[in-house]
Amino acid sequence: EKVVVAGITCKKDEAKVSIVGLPDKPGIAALVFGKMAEANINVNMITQSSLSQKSGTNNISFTFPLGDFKKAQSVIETIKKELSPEEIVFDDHIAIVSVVGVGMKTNVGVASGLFAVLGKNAINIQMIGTSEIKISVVIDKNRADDSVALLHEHFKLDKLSQ
Amino acid sequence: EKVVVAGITCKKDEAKVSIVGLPDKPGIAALVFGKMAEANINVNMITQSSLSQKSGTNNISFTFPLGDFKKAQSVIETIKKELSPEEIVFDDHIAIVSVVGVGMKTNVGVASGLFAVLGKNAINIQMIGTSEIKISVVIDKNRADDSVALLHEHFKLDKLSQ
Ligand SMILES: C[C@@H](O)[C@H](N)C(=O)O
Ligand SMILES: C[C@@H](O)[C@H](N)C(=O)O
Repeated sequence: EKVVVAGITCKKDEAKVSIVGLPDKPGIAALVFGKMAEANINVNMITQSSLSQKSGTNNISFTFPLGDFKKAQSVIETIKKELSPEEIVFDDHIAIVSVVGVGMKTNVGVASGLFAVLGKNAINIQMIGTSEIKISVVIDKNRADDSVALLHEHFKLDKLSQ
Repeated sequence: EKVVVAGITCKKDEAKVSIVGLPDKPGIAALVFGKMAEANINVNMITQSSLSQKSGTNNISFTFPLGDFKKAQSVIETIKKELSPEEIVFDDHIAIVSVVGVGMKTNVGVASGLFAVLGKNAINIQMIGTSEIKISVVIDKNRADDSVALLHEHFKLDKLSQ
């Protein structure tokens, strides 16, 4: 399937939370997101990488609407009491920048292109999530507009360059 | 937008690698996936959560075709020499199980439903990635068929229950 990058999107109305050092055993993700669902907080991007089994712990990050910040803090306080993670980090100054297209599952070139543009411009990547139609990164909100412009240029999405 | 779960997919031809304790600064993801792209290895699911800034490190996991296992090991050996991560963990016994649908961005109920089914059945979730049309988890390959059957039942996708 030919890879086509159709556009760049940028979401600036989300906050991030990372729950670090959760027990890495069945039922933990269910508890975390069960509580978020009960509180009617729309969770957007969820990322969890894999760690080594010997650590026995894992980390989950996710984004949710800035408007739900206080509500999320109190729900996550409940999660903290129940699961005692090592650390909880909130960030209300992020942006989610995504490259949208088709056929991207079969082309690591698009992902590495996105990461290279950000890396060369000293923009730190906080979270990464991928699908066949979208590669999303979380970055600092103050680099959002830069990133979108740089990515339009890199993927030749500008009207002038067509 | 109404949430509709259309189906469950299961991919058993992928391997996983986690690169743990990478420097959390710009350009690192670019280096990792630049090398994978150069080697023509199709990277499928990439996940990176956020850690606390004081750790100064982060972890990236991704999946790639089982058929590229030896090639990936040698590329990642190069990455290891260049970036000296704390740890590299390969796993050639995984499955990627996904809930596919529409409107899922606005419904944490689908994600928590997926996690609850797996959790109740003692199936450990190794990686999580999400988009509006797909929620994917990495689990052990030996629980793949169970998971698909349980999820069909939970989301009422069986022909008999319609
Ligand atoms: C960390 C969390 O994802 C856990 N492994 C679970 O299965 O719920
Ligand atoms: C860890 C890695 O994602 C790093 N933060 C980067 O921006 O490249």
